[in-house]
Amino acid sequence: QDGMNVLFIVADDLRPALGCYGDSLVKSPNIDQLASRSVVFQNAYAQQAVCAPSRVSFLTGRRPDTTRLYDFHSYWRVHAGNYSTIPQYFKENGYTTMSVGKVFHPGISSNHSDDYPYSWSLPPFHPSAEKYENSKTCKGKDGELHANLVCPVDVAEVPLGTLPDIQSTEEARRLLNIMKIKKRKFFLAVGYHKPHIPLRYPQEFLKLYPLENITLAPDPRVPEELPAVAYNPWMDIRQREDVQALNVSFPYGPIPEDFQRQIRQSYFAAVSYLDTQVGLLLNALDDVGLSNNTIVMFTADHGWSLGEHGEWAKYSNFDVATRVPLMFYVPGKTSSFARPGERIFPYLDPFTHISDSVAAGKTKKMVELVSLFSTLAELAGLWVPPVCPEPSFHVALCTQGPSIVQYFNSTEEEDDYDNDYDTE
Amino acid sequence: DDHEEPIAFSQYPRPADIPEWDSDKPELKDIKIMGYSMRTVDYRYTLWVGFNPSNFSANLQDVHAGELYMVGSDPSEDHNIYNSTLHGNLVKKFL
Repeated sequence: QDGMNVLFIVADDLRPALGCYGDSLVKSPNIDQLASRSVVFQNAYAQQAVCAPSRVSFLTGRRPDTTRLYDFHSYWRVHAGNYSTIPQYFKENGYTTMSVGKVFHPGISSNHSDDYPYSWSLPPFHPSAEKYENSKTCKGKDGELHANLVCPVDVAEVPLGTLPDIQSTEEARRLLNIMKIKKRKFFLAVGYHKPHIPLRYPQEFLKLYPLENITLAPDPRVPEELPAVAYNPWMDIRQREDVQALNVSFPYGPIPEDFQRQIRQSYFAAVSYLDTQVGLLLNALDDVGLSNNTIVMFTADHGWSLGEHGEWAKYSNFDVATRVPLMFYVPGKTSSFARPGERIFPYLDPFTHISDSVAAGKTKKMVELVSLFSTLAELAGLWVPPVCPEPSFHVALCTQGPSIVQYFNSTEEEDDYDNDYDTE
Repeated sequence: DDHEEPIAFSQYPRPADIPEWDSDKPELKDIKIMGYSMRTVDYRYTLWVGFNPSNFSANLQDVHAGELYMVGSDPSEDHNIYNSTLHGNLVKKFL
């Protein structure tokens, strides 16, 4: 695997609502296809269920108590310690490192530069349509445009006639073509914006999820035994215009059932829209002939509550808020090499593709995103950063998460055996 | 130990014991409580403890609340049994 490229794909607020994680409703054929050629971690968790702290944590390989970032308002290099990042480490080891879309959380938490130039060889790319994400672009029942939570759009009618994730895929494809020509080792990070709110996606994806097929969360009430401190009052949801109009009481709500179904419907539609972008990106990897020497990692910064426990959004320690999809495609290891002319990742249209069973290497081992740093280093054949001493504020290069490559050959049966052993 | 059970940790800050307008995203200066979670394939255990944002320290003696969910019987985490005497010994062991 020495010298393999890395394609690092991170989604925003994506819980494992995917076919490859056993969700029979959600249509995600392209991510499922990636899973079928990957080792898939069934129990992967973020360190804090909010964007900036989670991303800084997994990109530095340090827990929030070491990055000292729990909100959005500090830059770890000056606030905690001058810690290396995953892309910085690859850059220092001869890779061309590139950032497309939302990889670091933008703003002061990444020094208003996505940590460029420490982490990246080129200035990070941000789609121009990003600035309209929170604008009034959602057509309401009154025919006017609103800043809604539920926001299916006609892409031809929105400002610039495109959406940020579409632009990010196009830029990533452009960069892959350049890397192919330059024959340089690369680490390309692509951060997709969806399914983060607003649930803004091409309206045709609604057809995949007829409202009559959408159920409520199985446990939509706030549990009686839940301590008040553990509850998140989903303020970002309340601030959207369509939710404001519902006059939902603070802090416990609830949201009316018919609107709960609409939120869930649009979340799933946004996941399928994300899936198409991932599919086009992976298809581009095939197009440039790099599927045989590029490691692909797919994950999310954290999960998202879809009405479970009377909660929405993230901001908690619940499983639905912290659990994430996590899979690694390693050519020749998790999947055999492609033969000449064979496509590893042909694009699958969710509107026409009939899903089949996903045969993937799965493991139930409990793992954390803080392990991404050491895991990717090991997979790429780089020297694996040492385990951090305690404390490690003065140590630039170390990791608080061990490599999880040791679990790549762990089968579900072995996991079950281990679990039985532990329980005993 | 080949059979050591992997654990995943997460944490979440809060400004107060009851939900407030900034409970979702408290600024560092307003963080008063930190919820530390450890989870295995069998359970999720969370302790909400006092937190001092000026020195980033948690006070494990200052317990505001706790959560304990058993994955096998309660995979959706709907039944917090932290206060249940049945599991009192387990909680003490964690503490």
